[in-house]
Amino acid sequence: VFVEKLVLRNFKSFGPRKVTINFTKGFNAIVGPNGSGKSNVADALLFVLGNLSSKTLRAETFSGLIYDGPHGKPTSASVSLVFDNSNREMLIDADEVVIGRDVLSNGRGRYKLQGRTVTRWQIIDFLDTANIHLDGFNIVQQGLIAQLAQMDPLERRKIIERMA
Amino acid sequence: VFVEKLVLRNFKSFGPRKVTINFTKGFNAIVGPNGSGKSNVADALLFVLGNLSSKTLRAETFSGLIYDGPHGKPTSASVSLVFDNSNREMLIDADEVVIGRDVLSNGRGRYKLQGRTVTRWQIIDFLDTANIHLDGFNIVQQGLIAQLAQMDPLERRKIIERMA
Amino acid sequence: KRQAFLKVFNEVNTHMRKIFALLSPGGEAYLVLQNPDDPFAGGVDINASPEGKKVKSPRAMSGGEKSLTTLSFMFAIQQVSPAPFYLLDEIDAFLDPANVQRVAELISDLSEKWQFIVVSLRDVMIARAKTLIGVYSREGISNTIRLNLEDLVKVLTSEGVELE
Amino acid sequence: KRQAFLKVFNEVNTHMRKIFALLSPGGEAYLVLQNPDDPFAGGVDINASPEGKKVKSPRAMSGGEKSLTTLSFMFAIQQVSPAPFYLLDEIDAFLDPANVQRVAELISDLSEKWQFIVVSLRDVMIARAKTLIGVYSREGISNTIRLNLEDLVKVLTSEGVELE
Ligand SMILES: Nc1ncnc2c1ncn2[C@@H]1O[C@H](COP(=O)(O)OP(=O)(O)OP(=O)(O)O)[C@@H](O)[C@H]1O
Ligand SMILES: Nc1ncnc2c1ncn2[C@@H]1O[C@H](COP(=O)(O)OP(=O)(O)OP(=O)(O)O)[C@@H](O)[C@H]1O
Ligand SMILES: [Mg+2]
Ligand SMILES: [Mg+2]
Repeated sequence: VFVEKLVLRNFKSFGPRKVTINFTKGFNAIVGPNGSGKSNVADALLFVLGNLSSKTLRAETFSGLIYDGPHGKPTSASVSLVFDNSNREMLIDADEVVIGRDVLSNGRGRYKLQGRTVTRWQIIDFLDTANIHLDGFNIVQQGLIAQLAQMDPLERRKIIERMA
Repeated sequence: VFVEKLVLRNFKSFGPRKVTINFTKGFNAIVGPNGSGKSNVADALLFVLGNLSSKTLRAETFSGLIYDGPHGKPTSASVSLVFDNSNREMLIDADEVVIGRDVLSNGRGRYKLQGRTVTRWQIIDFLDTANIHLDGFNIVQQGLIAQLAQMDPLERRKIIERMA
Repeated sequence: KRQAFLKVFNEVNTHMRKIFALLSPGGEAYLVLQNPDDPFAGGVDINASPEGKKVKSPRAMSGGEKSLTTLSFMFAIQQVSPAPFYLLDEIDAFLDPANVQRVAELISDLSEKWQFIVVSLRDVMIARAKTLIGVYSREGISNTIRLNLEDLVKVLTSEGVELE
Repeated sequence: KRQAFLKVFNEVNTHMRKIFALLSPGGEAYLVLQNPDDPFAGGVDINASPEGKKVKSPRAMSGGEKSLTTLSFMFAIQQVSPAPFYLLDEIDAFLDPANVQRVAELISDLSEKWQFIVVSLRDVMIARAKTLIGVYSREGISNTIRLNLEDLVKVLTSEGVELE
């Protein structure tokens, strides 16, 4: 299974029109100038996978994730993550598995799996079966390596403990 | 006035033979692989200008600044900083002004100005007249920009206060 | 509990040794339990000797050496229980071009089994990718475009920027 | 006391505005007193709008945008009371190649009056220098060698590293 595409609607700087980002298997590189939106793509992934801290996504509150431009702010933002599941590694009998999450100006939002509204825990459990864990090291944010380099030995042991 | 050369003797990775680094006016770039010794050159400058924190120079203690290699550790390390003073900006009537500092295995050391042993305060006062201040921003260590970027507004005000 | 921990600890260590040897040829790095008899009474240290000589004190290591050591730890953790995809945001900020090349080759190899999405500003990393996703913003609005390597060369040189 | 502070504050601000406009064309950044009536009762904020539109919330700014803003502040402080030389160690780690170019040009201009010694891993920065000092280490022993730009090209390409 691999990430086929990300569909962003009013998410951070990706607004107000829908933006679809296509990926391939293997080695993808995201390139562009400072401030263009590369790390916002990482934030979109963390968001749709269920991250609960808006500050981790560099926003004061979750409503701060909604595109804020010169023509006023839309009422909601959403991210859809489409997995290519042709090899059926994910336990759903479909070539495409879609996980979605939105957020409204009041900070509330929903999760969706294959278009059906589900709870966050259902998303987390489902991703678990595909070995995708929010606190694993599969999404390494900008600056984390420098933080990891300063880590003290007890924290390092805790990382290993949590994997056991 | 400008930095003409740095002479390093057993300083960090620049040992056990003497190494002389020549600079020119204008834009000098120090280049080389990770771990080759570029930041050690910055440490040498901070050291000879009177820095009092070995941890700032990435050593546990000042004796840790002495070159430590496979053939045993020398008993002392020294750094000489030679300024080109042809324009007499420094208040010494000489084309070259030399500031030196050494450190012994017991952590003690001396400062020299034009070959004469002086106190650290005499070095600091002399450099002051040339507008070289250890806590100015004229030596920006690796990682300082990232730290400065996280600075809170009160600290920022204190920086400006200290300049007034 | 202790058995489970030691099993994971040894797995991470095995991967870390292998990966560090690739990223820092001639060097070695491995994990050490501070308290081997009671792992939970101490932390986990990293012993690294980038050039295979004596182990370097963590404080004296260069920014790039710490980065490579930390990256080896990160990749090792990932390898213990791989996720189907990884997003790595600017993990090469402190690496010299030759080390960026080694990390790029490692990612290229790993990407045959797991999808990698890498954000980078370093041409040496970007050139190694199979798929290039260009991110740009106009008036604060982000969008993406599929690039091939020729586009990238044009983009970088037309901005009057010499290729790194 | 307050007069002295405001004088320096305004000087830093004047320099910062000018420098940021060079580093981020079309954008602006300036300092703001949190408490204009009693500067010492509050801190100093930085308002930055890299593309000249609405001011960006510091939390949402990208790594490179924060870096450019911080560098503008650093250069501004230096300009208030210039030292005869500056040593800058890897200040370009988070900048895209076009921004490295802008910082390199700024340093090149400033270096006509003040000596700059810049440690960098970025070819775009290095290529702008007048003097290249190559640092290398063999078996843990550091040394330096004077390089010209042709040497640099040979060194980088002979290591099998494509020029960035
Ligand atoms: N809700 C929002 N609405 C509009 N723009 C936003 C919003 N949230 C963040 N941004 C903008 O997104 C930009 C940051 O994008 P991002 O961090 O992805 O850049 P980047 O490409 O990673 O840059 P760098 O290379 O410097 O790390 C900032 O300019 C920020 O102002
Ligand atoms: N007293 C010492 N004796 C011998 N080697 C030392 C001593 N102190 C530090 N070193 C070595 O110097 C090296 C660090 O050099 P430095 O930090 O200058 O590298 P650098 O060129 O700045 O690399 P980077 O590009 O990664 O920042 C380390 O490998 C460290 O082990
Ligand atoms: Mg970023
Ligand atoms: Mg360094």
